[in-house]
Amino acid sequence: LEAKFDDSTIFKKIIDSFKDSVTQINFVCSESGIEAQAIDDSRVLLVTVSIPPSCFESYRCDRPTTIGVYLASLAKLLKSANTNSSLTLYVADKPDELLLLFEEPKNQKSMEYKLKLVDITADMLEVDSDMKSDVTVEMSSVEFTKTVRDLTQLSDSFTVSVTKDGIVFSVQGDTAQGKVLLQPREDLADESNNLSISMSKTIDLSFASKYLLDIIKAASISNKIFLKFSDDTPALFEFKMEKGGGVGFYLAPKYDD
Amino acid sequence: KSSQRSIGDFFSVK
Repeated sequence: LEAKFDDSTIFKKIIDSFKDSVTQINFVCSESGIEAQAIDDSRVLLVTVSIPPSCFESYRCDRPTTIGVYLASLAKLLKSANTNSSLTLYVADKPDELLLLFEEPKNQKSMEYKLKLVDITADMLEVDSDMKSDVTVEMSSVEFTKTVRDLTQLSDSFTVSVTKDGIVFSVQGDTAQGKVLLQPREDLADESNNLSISMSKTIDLSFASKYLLDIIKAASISNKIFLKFSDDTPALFEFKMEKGGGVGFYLAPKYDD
Repeated sequence: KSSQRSIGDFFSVK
Protein backbone atom coordinates (compact mmCIF):
# COMPACT_ATOMS: atom_id res chain seq x y z
CA LEU A 1 0.00 0.00 0.00
CA GLU A 2 1.16 3.48 -0.82
CA ALA A 3 -1.44 6.14 -0.18
CA LYS A 4 -0.79 9.88 -0.02
CA PHE A 5 -3.07 12.49 1.50
CA ASP A 6 -2.20 15.99 0.28
CA ASP A 7 -3.35 17.25 3.70
CA SER A 8 -2.35 15.09 6.66
CA THR A 9 -5.16 16.48 8.82
CA ILE A 10 -7.71 14.56 6.71
CA PHE A 11 -6.47 11.27 8.15
CA LYS A 12 -6.09 12.76 11.63
CA LYS A 13 -9.73 13.93 11.59
CA ILE A 14 -10.92 10.48 10.50
CA ILE A 15 -8.97 8.68 13.24
CA ASP A 16 -9.83 11.23 15.94
CA SER A 17 -13.50 10.91 15.04
CA PHE A 18 -13.76 7.38 16.44
CA LYS A 19 -10.62 6.77 18.53
CA ASP A 20 -12.59 7.22 21.74
CA SER A 21 -15.38 4.86 20.62
CA VAL A 22 -13.33 1.78 19.77
CA THR A 23 -9.85 0.67 20.86
CA GLN A 24 -8.61 -1.14 17.78
CA ILE A 25 -9.52 -1.53 14.14
CA ASN A 26 -8.65 -3.47 11.01
CA PHE A 27 -8.22 -1.31 7.92
CA VAL A 28 -8.94 -3.41 4.86
CA CYS A 29 -7.04 -1.98 1.90
CA SER A 30 -7.79 -2.88 -1.68
CA GLU A 31 -7.60 -1.10 -5.00
CA SER A 32 -11.01 0.41 -4.28
CA GLY A 33 -9.71 2.18 -1.17
CA ILE A 34 -9.55 1.67 2.56
CA GLU A 35 -12.55 0.31 4.46
CA ALA A 36 -12.93 -0.52 8.12
CA GLN A 37 -15.45 -1.37 10.75
CA ALA A 38 -15.21 -1.84 14.49
CA ILE A 39 -17.60 -2.35 17.38
CA ASP A 40 -17.22 -0.75 20.79
CA ASP A 41 -16.62 -2.99 23.82
CA SER A 42 -20.26 -2.92 24.88
CA ARG A 43 -21.33 -3.97 21.34
CA VAL A 44 -23.84 -1.16 21.04
CA LEU A 45 -22.01 1.12 18.60
CA LEU A 46 -20.61 0.03 15.23
CA VAL A 47 -18.20 2.37 13.46
CA THR A 48 -17.72 2.13 9.70
CA VAL A 49 -15.01 3.98 7.82
CA SER A 50 -14.66 4.43 4.09
CA ILE A 51 -11.70 6.22 2.47
CA PRO A 52 -11.97 5.81 -1.30
CA PRO A 53 -9.06 6.59 -3.64
CA SER A 54 -10.69 9.98 -4.40
CA CYS A 55 -9.64 11.15 -0.90
CA PHE A 56 -5.97 10.72 -1.76
CA GLU A 57 -3.58 12.67 -3.93
CA SER A 58 -2.26 9.30 -5.04
CA TYR A 59 -3.35 5.81 -4.11
CA ARG A 60 -1.88 2.44 -4.93
CA CYS A 61 -2.70 -0.94 -3.44
CA ASP A 62 -1.25 -3.83 -5.40
CA ARG A 63 -2.76 -6.59 -3.32
CA PRO A 64 -5.47 -6.59 -0.66
CA THR A 65 -3.94 -5.98 2.76
CA THR A 66 -5.37 -5.81 6.26
CA ILE A 67 -3.81 -3.36 8.68
CA GLY A 68 -4.69 -3.84 12.34
CA VAL A 69 -3.87 -0.92 14.63
CA TYR A 70 -4.41 0.27 18.16
CA LEU A 71 -6.13 3.57 17.71
CA ALA A 72 -4.58 5.21 20.77
CA SER A 73 -1.10 4.57 19.31
CA LEU A 74 -2.02 5.75 15.83
CA ALA A 75 -3.68 8.88 17.24
CA LYS A 76 -0.44 9.77 19.06
CA LEU A 77 1.52 9.72 15.81
CA LEU A 78 -1.13 11.79 14.07
CA LYS A 79 -0.64 14.65 16.52
CA SER A 80 2.14 15.65 14.11
CA ALA A 81 -0.41 16.33 11.39
CA ASN A 82 -0.97 19.87 10.17
CA THR A 83 -2.58 21.43 7.13
CA ASN A 84 0.81 22.25 5.56
CA SER A 85 1.99 18.67 5.49
CA SER A 86 1.16 15.74 3.30
CA LEU A 87 0.95 12.24 4.72
CA THR A 88 1.86 9.05 2.94
CA LEU A 89 0.94 5.66 4.38
CA TYR A 90 3.18 2.77 3.39
CA VAL A 91 2.68 -0.90 4.12
CA ALA A 92 5.03 -3.53 2.74
CA ASP A 93 3.83 -6.71 1.06
CA LYS A 94 4.38 -8.70 4.22
CA PRO A 95 2.85 -6.27 6.64
CA ASP A 96 4.15 -5.99 10.17
CA GLU A 97 4.34 -2.24 10.38
CA LEU A 98 2.73 0.89 9.03
CA LEU A 99 5.03 3.68 7.95
CA LEU A 100 3.73 7.21 8.14
CA LEU A 101 5.66 9.86 6.27
CA PHE A 102 4.73 13.50 6.83
CA GLU A 103 6.26 15.94 4.37
CA GLU A 104 6.37 19.72 4.43
CA PRO A 105 8.28 20.66 1.29
CA LYS A 106 7.93 24.39 2.00
CA ASN A 107 9.68 23.99 5.33
CA GLN A 108 12.13 21.42 4.03
CA LYS A 109 10.92 19.11 6.74
CA SER A 110 9.85 15.51 6.82
CA MET A 111 8.81 13.26 9.69
CA GLU A 112 8.74 9.52 9.69
CA TYR A 113 6.95 7.25 12.13
CA LYS A 114 6.54 3.51 12.25
CA LEU A 115 3.67 1.79 13.95
CA LYS A 116 3.67 -1.90 14.80
CA LEU A 117 0.64 -3.63 13.37
CA VAL A 118 -1.46 -5.91 15.52
CA ASP A 119 -3.41 -9.06 14.73
CA ILE A 120 -7.01 -8.28 15.47
CA THR A 121 -9.56 -11.01 15.38
CA ALA A 122 -12.83 -9.33 14.66
CA ASP A 123 -15.85 -10.48 12.75
CA MET A 124 -16.88 -8.33 9.84
CA LEU A 125 -20.59 -7.68 9.98
CA GLU A 126 -22.92 -7.64 7.04
CA VAL A 127 -23.93 -3.99 6.93
CA ASP A 128 -25.96 -2.72 4.05
CA SER A 129 -24.82 0.87 3.60
CA ASP A 130 -27.84 1.57 1.41
CA MET A 131 -30.21 0.11 3.95
CA LYS A 132 -33.76 1.27 3.64
CA SER A 133 -34.92 3.53 6.39
CA ASP A 134 -38.23 4.98 7.46
CA VAL A 135 -36.74 8.40 8.06
CA THR A 136 -33.75 10.25 6.61
CA VAL A 137 -32.70 13.60 8.02
CA GLU A 138 -29.94 15.80 6.69
CA MET A 139 -28.90 18.61 9.00
CA SER A 140 -26.05 20.78 10.21
CA SER A 141 -23.54 18.80 12.25
CA VAL A 142 -22.91 21.91 14.35
CA GLU A 143 -26.60 22.09 15.26
CA PHE A 144 -26.70 18.38 15.98
CA THR A 145 -23.60 18.61 18.20
CA LYS A 146 -25.02 21.48 20.21
CA THR A 147 -28.37 19.73 20.68
CA VAL A 148 -26.71 16.51 21.84
CA ARG A 149 -24.39 18.38 24.25
CA ASP A 150 -27.25 20.41 25.74
CA LEU A 151 -29.71 17.57 26.21
CA THR A 152 -27.46 14.70 27.28
CA GLN A 153 -26.51 16.66 30.41
CA LEU A 154 -30.01 16.04 31.70
CA SER A 155 -30.47 12.31 31.23
CA ASP A 156 -28.64 9.14 30.24
CA SER A 157 -31.39 8.37 27.76
CA PHE A 158 -31.98 10.41 24.60
CA THR A 159 -35.11 10.19 22.47
CA VAL A 160 -35.50 11.09 18.80
CA SER A 161 -38.89 11.37 17.20
CA VAL A 162 -39.65 12.47 13.70
CA THR A 163 -43.03 13.54 12.36
CA LYS A 164 -44.16 15.74 9.51
CA ASP A 165 -43.67 18.74 11.79
CA GLY A 166 -39.98 18.15 12.26
CA ILE A 167 -37.46 16.29 14.33
CA VAL A 168 -37.71 16.36 18.11
CA PHE A 169 -34.80 15.47 20.37
CA SER A 170 -35.87 15.05 23.97
CA VAL A 171 -34.66 13.86 27.35
CA GLN A 172 -36.46 13.13 30.57
CA GLY A 173 -34.22 13.29 33.59
CA ASP A 174 -35.02 12.83 37.26
CA THR A 175 -35.03 16.53 37.96
CA ALA A 176 -35.29 18.13 34.54
CA GLN A 177 -36.54 17.52 31.08
CA GLY A 178 -35.71 19.09 27.77
CA LYS A 179 -36.92 19.11 24.22
CA VAL A 180 -35.52 20.58 21.01
CA LEU A 181 -37.72 20.81 17.91
CA LEU A 182 -36.05 21.47 14.58
CA GLN A 183 -38.16 22.05 11.53
CA PRO A 184 -37.13 21.75 7.91
CA ARG A 185 -35.46 24.92 6.66
CA GLU A 186 -33.64 26.23 3.67
CA ASP A 187 -30.91 28.80 4.26
CA LEU A 188 -29.96 30.21 0.89
CA ALA A 189 -27.01 32.12 2.35
CA ASP A 190 -25.49 29.10 4.06
CA GLU A 191 -26.47 25.73 2.70
CA SER A 192 -24.91 23.90 5.66
CA ASN A 193 -27.73 25.24 7.85
CA ASN A 194 -30.36 23.42 5.80
CA LEU A 195 -32.47 20.78 7.42
CA SER A 196 -34.41 18.32 5.32
CA ILE A 197 -36.53 15.36 6.28
CA SER A 198 -37.76 12.57 4.10
CA MET A 199 -39.94 9.97 5.70
CA SER A 200 -42.31 7.12 4.97
CA LYS A 201 -43.52 6.81 8.59
CA THR A 202 -42.99 8.48 11.93
CA ILE A 203 -40.39 7.13 14.35
CA ASP A 204 -39.82 7.41 18.07
CA LEU A 205 -36.57 5.84 19.29
CA SER A 206 -34.42 6.04 22.40
CA PHE A 207 -30.66 5.78 22.67
CA ALA A 208 -28.10 5.85 25.46
CA SER A 209 -26.76 9.41 25.77
CA LYS A 210 -23.13 8.38 26.18
CA TYR A 211 -22.91 7.00 22.64
CA LEU A 212 -24.27 10.20 21.16
CA LEU A 213 -21.49 12.07 22.95
CA ASP A 214 -19.03 9.75 21.17
CA ILE A 215 -20.68 10.23 17.80
CA ILE A 216 -20.49 14.03 17.84
CA LYS A 217 -16.70 13.80 18.06
CA ALA A 218 -16.85 13.09 14.33
CA ALA A 219 -18.49 16.40 13.49
CA SER A 220 -15.18 17.90 12.37
CA ILE A 221 -15.33 15.60 9.33
CA SER A 222 -18.28 17.41 7.81
CA ASN A 223 -20.53 20.37 8.50
CA LYS A 224 -23.44 18.06 7.72
CA ILE A 225 -24.77 14.91 9.28
CA PHE A 226 -27.13 12.34 7.78
CA LEU A 227 -29.43 10.52 10.17
CA LYS A 228 -31.32 7.36 9.23
CA PHE A 229 -33.90 5.78 11.45
CA SER A 230 -36.13 2.71 11.26
CA ASP A 231 -38.07 0.80 13.84
CA ASP A 232 -36.22 -2.44 13.33
CA THR A 233 -32.58 -1.47 12.75
CA PRO A 234 -29.86 0.53 14.49
CA ALA A 235 -29.88 4.23 13.70
CA LEU A 236 -27.19 5.46 11.33
CA PHE A 237 -25.35 8.73 12.01
CA GLU A 238 -23.17 9.50 9.03
CA PHE A 239 -20.55 12.14 8.28
CA LYS A 240 -19.60 12.26 4.61
CA MET A 241 -16.32 13.70 3.39
CA GLU A 242 -16.14 16.25 0.61
CA LYS A 243 -14.02 13.99 -1.58
CA GLY A 244 -16.13 10.88 -0.97
CA GLY A 245 -16.32 8.30 1.78
CA GLY A 246 -16.80 9.14 5.41
CA VAL A 247 -17.44 7.81 8.87
CA GLY A 248 -20.72 6.21 9.95
CA PHE A 249 -21.96 5.16 13.37
CA TYR A 250 -24.65 2.50 13.74
CA LEU A 251 -26.20 2.81 17.17
CA ALA A 252 -28.46 0.11 18.62
CA PRO A 253 -31.57 1.55 20.25
CA LYS A 254 -32.93 1.09 23.76
CA TYR A 255 -36.32 -0.55 24.01
CA ASP A 256 -38.89 -0.29 26.72
CA ASP A 257 -39.39 -3.60 28.46
CA LYS B 1 -37.41 0.46 32.45
CA SER B 2 -35.68 0.10 29.11
CA SER B 3 -33.13 -2.36 27.81
CA GLN B 4 -30.18 -1.67 25.59
CA ARG B 5 -30.09 -3.65 22.36
CA SER B 6 -26.85 -4.88 20.85
CA ILE B 7 -25.51 -4.43 17.31
CA GLY B 8 -25.35 -8.23 17.04
CA ASP B 9 -29.15 -8.37 17.36
CA PHE B 10 -29.42 -6.69 13.97
CA PHE B 11 -26.38 -7.45 11.82
CA SER B 12 -25.04 -10.90 11.06
CA VAL B 13 -21.42 -11.92 10.66
CA LYS B 14 -20.14 -11.95 7.07
